[in-house]
Amino acid sequence: MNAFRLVGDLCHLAAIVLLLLKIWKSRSVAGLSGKSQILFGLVFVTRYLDLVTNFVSPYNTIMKVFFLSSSIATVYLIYTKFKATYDGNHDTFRMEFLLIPCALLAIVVNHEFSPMEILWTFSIYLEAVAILPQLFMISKTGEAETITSHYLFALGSYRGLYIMNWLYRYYYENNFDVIAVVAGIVQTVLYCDFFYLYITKVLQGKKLQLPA
Amino acid sequence: QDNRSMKDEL
Repeated sequence: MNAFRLVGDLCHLAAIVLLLLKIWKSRSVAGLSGKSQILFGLVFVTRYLDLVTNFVSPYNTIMKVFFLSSSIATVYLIYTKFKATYDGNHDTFRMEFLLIPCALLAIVVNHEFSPMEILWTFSIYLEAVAILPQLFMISKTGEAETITSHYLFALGSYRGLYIMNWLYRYYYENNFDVIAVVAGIVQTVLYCDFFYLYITKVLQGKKLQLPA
Repeated sequence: QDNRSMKDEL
């Protein structure tokens, strides 16, 4: 464990907590893409299948349980409890355009052709693009609530910090996983446009408005 | 280069 990865995990945790707080306090899921949350849930389910078979550390297990339960809870809140506030008309990104290419790529490009490894690889590829429905929804509505912007900033930062973690592990531990690193770079790059808007607007106290 | 070790990450 290094500082980059720890701070990265804490950013990830903060993002999920921020999202739950937003939903709970505003009693609304307005502006949130249920599809992205479904994809994140799928990422955790396919990645943490070894939750009970492969014990790494108490920290690892606790975080996996939290990520799994919170992502499932978020999907539940969006599609049942606060369904009335779900903006389905703007959450129209076709999930199959992400699921099918990621599944095909995971079958073709992986480290080992075994069910667990292919599912892990699928979750890595899917996580890289899972935010697209949310970013697409913001581009359609043209704005995002401030707390949703903070959520996205924390979520984007987590994988950016993981890239630093992979650099660190490459130089000091001679560990390197090209699949995780390439997908992580793609994932972080997808947030760049949002990072620019967040830093130039939200941090200036303005609401996140996309140029019409 | 051992890529399996990345499985200790979240």
